[in-house]
Amino acid sequence: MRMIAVSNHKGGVGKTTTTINLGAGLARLDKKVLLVDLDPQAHLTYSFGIQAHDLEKTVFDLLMGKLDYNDVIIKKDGLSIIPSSLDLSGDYKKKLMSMDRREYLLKERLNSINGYDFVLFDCPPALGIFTLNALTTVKEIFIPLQTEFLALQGMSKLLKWVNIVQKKYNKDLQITGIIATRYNHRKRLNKEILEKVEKYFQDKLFHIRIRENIAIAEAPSFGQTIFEYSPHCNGAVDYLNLSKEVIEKGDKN
Amino acid sequence: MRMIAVSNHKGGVGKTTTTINLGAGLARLDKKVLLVDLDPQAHLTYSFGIQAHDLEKTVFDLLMGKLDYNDVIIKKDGLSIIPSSLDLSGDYKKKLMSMDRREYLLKERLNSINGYDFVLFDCPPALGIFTLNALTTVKEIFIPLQTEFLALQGMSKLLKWVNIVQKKYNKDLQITGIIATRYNHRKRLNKEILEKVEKYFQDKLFHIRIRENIAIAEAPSFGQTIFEYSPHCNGAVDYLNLSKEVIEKGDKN
Ligand SMILES: Nc1ncnc2c1ncn2[C@@H]1O[C@H](COP(=O)(O)OP(=O)(O)OP(=O)(O)O)[C@@H](O)[C@H]1O
Ligand SMILES: Nc1ncnc2c1ncn2[C@@H]1O[C@H](COP(=O)(O)OP(=O)(O)OP(=O)(O)O)[C@@H](O)[C@H]1O
Ligand SMILES: [Mg+2]
Ligand SMILES: [Mg+2]
Repeated sequence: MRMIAVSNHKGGVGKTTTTINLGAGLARLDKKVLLVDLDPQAHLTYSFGIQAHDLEKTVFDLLMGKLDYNDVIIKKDGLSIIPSSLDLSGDYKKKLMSMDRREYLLKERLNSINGYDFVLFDCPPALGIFTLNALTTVKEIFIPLQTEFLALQGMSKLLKWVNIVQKKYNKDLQITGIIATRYNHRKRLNKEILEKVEKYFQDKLFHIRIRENIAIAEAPSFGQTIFEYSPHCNGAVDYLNLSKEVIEKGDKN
Repeated sequence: MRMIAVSNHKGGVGKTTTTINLGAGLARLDKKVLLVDLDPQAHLTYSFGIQAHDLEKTVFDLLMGKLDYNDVIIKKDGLSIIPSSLDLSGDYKKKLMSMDRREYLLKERLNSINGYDFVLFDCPPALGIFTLNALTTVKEIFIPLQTEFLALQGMSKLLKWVNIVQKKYNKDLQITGIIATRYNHRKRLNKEILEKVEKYFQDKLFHIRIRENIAIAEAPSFGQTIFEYSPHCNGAVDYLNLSKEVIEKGDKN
């Protein structure tokens, strides 16, 4: 079972989009996939058409130990999903911050989980308690990276933080993948920065880049993955090819 | 003198791009403009080709009371700029959090500032101590808004926070402008969400929308504003028209 955190402190770089569509791609390749929405803004949850603000059983109940993971899992489109609740005012965060072993809540609640080939964790754009819970639970991190001006500077901050988490909380943690997202070959900057990323992170950068594709942005407003919304568009092709590369690369290691 | 915070907790929606190019547009209309980089990732600073990590005199020295604002201002391309230093590890933030009246440091340091028509504050993607310092200093907030799925949910969180800041710290604070950024009329979602925003925020939404334009993303990697990099492109046209609308709307009130 591969447990993978999809993480980047930068906003809007494609964490949620990747968690959903990589997850859906892996499911289409017959893998058993669980997606965990760890973001109090609940974008992943809403992107499946699930009304996060109405939910009674969410990842917060799991983290606070009120419910078991089997009680909170929703099955949809061949995927299993642990949804988030919408928490605009930070109440859940406050409760979690006051709990004992707050960095390990997720790890402990998912201790006995089985039956999945992949568990993907959608992290919020912050290096805080939710991301930390993902990073103490997993062995792998995938970083969606938008190849724009100052992207590498952002990476440097992220790498420092991962290093600290590794030393302090989880020695097994590794960055095992970097995914170039929202790639547009016509943008000269995208090309130049991608070349720099290839140089620094050759073994980690996936060959498949996810191209900018309007259908990818539209699918969530219909509660669909890219494969249901527009199965033949570039977005679907790219995410399916990424899923294949993720499986192959994992099989090699 | 109009002091305006450019703020949105969502990442990558065009805060820095707008602070720079709205500021530059206002300067082209003969206004005296000061830009303040309040983001420890120093994107605005780097976007002018200024090496934030090498600077000795930055907004942090101002906030900590070590230097006067006149000591830290840099003049460039007809603009005055208070640069940020690069603070990846959060050291400056820790120091500021431990200071007395930490929410009012900026307000007090800029107390006697004069000679400018516009002071624009580029805020980081977080509702934390830096944004708070901007919001206790200004009377106006401009919100760059990317019209995509779940944009309105993000707005709702931002509005709640502004409300709290208004009651607790600054009764004069008002959201006086919402700017639709990275607009692409071909994206059906952009259109639909823009219509919803128009309904809820009619008086605040600027008529000018900033269209998605490759040149806007390229200009910073040359240390230039859009007006120097590509004076006739859509990006330059939009930001100049936005500057005119900002002036007119302000003259009416
Ligand atoms: N390849 C793509 N082509 C077009 N639009 C995309 C693509 N990838 C992501 N988007 C759009 O970009 C926006 C941001 O993507 P997403 O929400 O996945 O980023 P995120 O990193 O999870 O953001 P946050 O930091 O807010 O959690 C969304 O509107 C999404 O639909
Ligand atoms: N109208 C536009 N057309 C094309 N690219 C744009 C446009 N506006 C912004 N961008 C690009 O989008 C990215 C994010 O923009 P920007 O840095 O201004 O957002 P931000 O809200 O300041 O981000 P952060 O939250 O990280 O501070 C940048 O690479 C920028 O060049
Ligand atoms: Mg997300
Ligand atoms: Mg910015």
